[in-house]
Amino acid sequence: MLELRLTQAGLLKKVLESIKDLVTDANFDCSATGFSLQAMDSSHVALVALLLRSDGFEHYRCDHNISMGMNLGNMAKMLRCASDDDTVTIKADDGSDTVTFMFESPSQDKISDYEMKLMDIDSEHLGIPEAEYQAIVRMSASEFARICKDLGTIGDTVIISVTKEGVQFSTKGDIGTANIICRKNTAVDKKEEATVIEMAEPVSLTFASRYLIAFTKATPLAGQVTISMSYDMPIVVEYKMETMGYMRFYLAPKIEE
Amino acid sequence: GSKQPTITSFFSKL
Repeated sequence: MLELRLTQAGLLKKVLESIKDLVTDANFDCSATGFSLQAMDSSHVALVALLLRSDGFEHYRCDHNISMGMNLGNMAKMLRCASDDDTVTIKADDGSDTVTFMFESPSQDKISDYEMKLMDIDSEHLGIPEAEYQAIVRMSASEFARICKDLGTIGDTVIISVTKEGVQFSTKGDIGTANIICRKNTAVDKKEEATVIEMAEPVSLTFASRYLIAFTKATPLAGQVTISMSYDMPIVVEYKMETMGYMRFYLAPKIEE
Repeated sequence: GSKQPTITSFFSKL
């Protein structure tokens, strides 16, 4: 028996909207730790890791570890039927091939339930090593989204270079080139506008723009994004959800031949 | 030119 109650359906809606275009089907794993997902995109270049911690839920009952295969597009369709301030309850009986999403309005005068078919998904779990990254950048999530979108219109790849002074995003395409430098800056009005650099040594890596743009669909989840890079490692683009957990995207860098 | 490796070439399967 599984029963998870979350007061803000809006959060789960944002989570689904941020990954449904990158990953088609995925297993949601439910354990004492929380409600989690690890999935690769169809070309196995990017990986999504989601954790919604059990203590972030209003009610969390998971009698034993279970894995539920879901089509993320269909799950997003069902969640779109909830209002952001509805309470959502995810329910599944042992051995059942369906999951139920129950939505309750804040005044309790509207209660809806949506039953969705589960699917068998043969997915590989990858072991993500704990790594010390050479460069970590924390910056405004919306600024990062803007940069990826802008550079994506000019070139297919983005070079991200971190130095002590700041982070540089560059691209090159048929029509020309573009460079954006975000200097480290903590003297800001709003905390989320700060650009913070933690760097052991300078790092410069090349990534496919379209994946970076896809990751920024998670922008509504957090004010800041954390970008971690090391040579010979996938980049990590992380959106932390206050008290609830995180959404992490991993992307393999492009390698010069 | 540059090539795009997969994520599985960095992280091992469990």
